[in-house]
Amino acid sequence: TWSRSRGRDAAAFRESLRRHRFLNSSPWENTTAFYGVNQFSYLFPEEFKAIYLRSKPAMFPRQPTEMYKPIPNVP
Amino acid sequence: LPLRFDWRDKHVVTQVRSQQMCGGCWAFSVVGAVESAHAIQGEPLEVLSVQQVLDCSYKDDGCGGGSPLNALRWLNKTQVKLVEDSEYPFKAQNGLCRYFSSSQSGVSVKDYTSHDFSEQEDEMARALLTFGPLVVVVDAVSWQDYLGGIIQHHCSSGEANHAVLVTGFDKTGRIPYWIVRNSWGRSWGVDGYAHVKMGSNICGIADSVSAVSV
Repeated sequence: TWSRSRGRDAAAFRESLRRHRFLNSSPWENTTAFYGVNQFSYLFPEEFKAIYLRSKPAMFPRQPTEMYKPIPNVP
Repeated sequence: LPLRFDWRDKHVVTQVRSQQMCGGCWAFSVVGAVESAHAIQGEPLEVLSVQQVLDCSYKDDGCGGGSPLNALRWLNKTQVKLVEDSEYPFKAQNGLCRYFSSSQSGVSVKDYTSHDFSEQEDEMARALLTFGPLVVVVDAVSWQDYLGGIIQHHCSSGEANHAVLVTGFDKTGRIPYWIVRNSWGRSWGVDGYAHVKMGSNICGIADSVSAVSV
């Protein structure tokens, strides 16, 4: 539980706007995603992480690559 | 592979839900995969209970977080039947695990597979076609601000923190992308979905991939 206040919300929102500017002005040519105000804009990133990003990763085996063998010449 | 495929077009994907202030993305993704696998078998598309997984998958921490792999292991090992959401509704908080009689109708997991498909995203697309929607774990830090478009930057592989469900892909445009169902409500992203570039393991989308059969 995070203690919320109008001041804190406003600060988180200002930080979000700064972040959106950064995310939308990326140096890559092929940028197609766009970022802006949504329901999470009143959360600081650490609050957002603490609430919503709660999945633990696991190490999985690599998917085995199929071995392709050349088909021999047949009549 | 087809140029475009989305399990939503087959009417086997349930509506986007909202996890509210609960860190239960891992349960939403797993239940979404079970719902779809069940419908792909020709059964009616049913909304199954996320709360049951949150409360009962004992190696996880409910709304405090968890791992899709633990949930799948639990479902597979115990052969628990997932009941309908209306039977065991979502409360957005941890609760005591409720048990049901064996006569209770529900869906149990027959098997699951988990693999790392990095550098093999075409194989991952084949797995999607074969098994149904895939549970993946991604780095979603920058998704806090996502409104739409194809995510190609601002996230990394090896930093997974959020579980979602891949329902399809689209290679018809200049940038091929995965179609990803999130659990942050329909007002987030593209009607609750994100589009993530295919082929470069963006956000680690191919690192931890699980498929379910029921």
